[in-house]
Amino acid sequence: MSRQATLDTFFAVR
Amino acid sequence: MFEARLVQGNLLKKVLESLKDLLTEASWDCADTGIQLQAMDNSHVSLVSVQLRADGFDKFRCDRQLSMGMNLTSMSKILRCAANDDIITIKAQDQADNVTFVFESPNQEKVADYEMKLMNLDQEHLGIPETDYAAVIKLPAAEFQRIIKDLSQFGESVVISCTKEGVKFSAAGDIGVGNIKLAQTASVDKEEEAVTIEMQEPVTLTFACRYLNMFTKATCLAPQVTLSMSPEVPLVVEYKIGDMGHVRYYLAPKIED
Repeated sequence: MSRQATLDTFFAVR
Repeated sequence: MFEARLVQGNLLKKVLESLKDLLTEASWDCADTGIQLQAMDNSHVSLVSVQLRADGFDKFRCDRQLSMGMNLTSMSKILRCAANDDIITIKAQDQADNVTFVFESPNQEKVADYEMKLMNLDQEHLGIPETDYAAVIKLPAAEFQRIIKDLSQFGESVVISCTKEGVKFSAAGDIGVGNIKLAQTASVDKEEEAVTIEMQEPVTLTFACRYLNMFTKATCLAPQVTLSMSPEVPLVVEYKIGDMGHVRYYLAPKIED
C-alpha cells in the first residue's frame, strides 16, 4: 500500500 | 497605484481556468517585477506557482508592493465576462480593499469594468529548494492530458517511470492495467510535437490522478508541458504562459509504506 505524502514534508515555510 | 494592461487578455482567462479547480482563494503578490501567486490546495498535497513578468504586460505600473487576496471563483466569473480578444487591465489603488478589471474590445467600442472585493488572506509562503532534477521530460501538453485522462479510468494513481528508452505511464485497478510508453521523438516537423527526455538517472514515482487531471486544465496555455522528477521529491508540471511567465504545479508523490 502507498500513502499520499504532503508538501510540508518537502518544502519549508518561509 | 497598481495597473497592469494585457492586450492578449485571453492568457489571463486561461491562467484562471488552470487554477480555479485547485484553489478557491489565493493572493496575487504584485511588485515592479511582475505578479506572482503561490498557494497550496487545502490538503497540502499540491502547490501552484504562477509568475507573470512585468515585461510581458503592455503596460505595467506598481508603485509599491501589494498583496491582493482574491476569491478565485469570483475572479474566474469576472474573467469569463471578457471576450477572448479583449484587452484586460487590472487596477488597484494602494491599500485598497477592491480591485477593478477593465475589458476593452479590440476596436475600443465596448468597455466593461468589474469591481471585486479583495480579501485579507493569511497565507504562508513555502521555500521551494532549488533542485537538479534526475529526469526532465517535455511532451505535447495535449498528449499528457490524454494520457492522464485515459489512465485515470484504471485507478487512482499513475506511475511515471523514466528511463533512457523513454517514459512510461501506468495505472492499475479493478478493470485491469494500462501502460502508455512514449519514446523520445527522433525527428519532428514541429517542435511542439516533440517528446524530449533529459535524464541523469532513471526515476519511478507514483502520483494521484485526481491532481494530475486538475493540472491538465492548463493545457490551453501552452503547446508543451515539462515534467521534472527526482526520486522521492515532488513532481513539477510546468506550462509556459506565452513568453511572459509560467504556471508550475508541484505534486507530492505517493510513498510506499
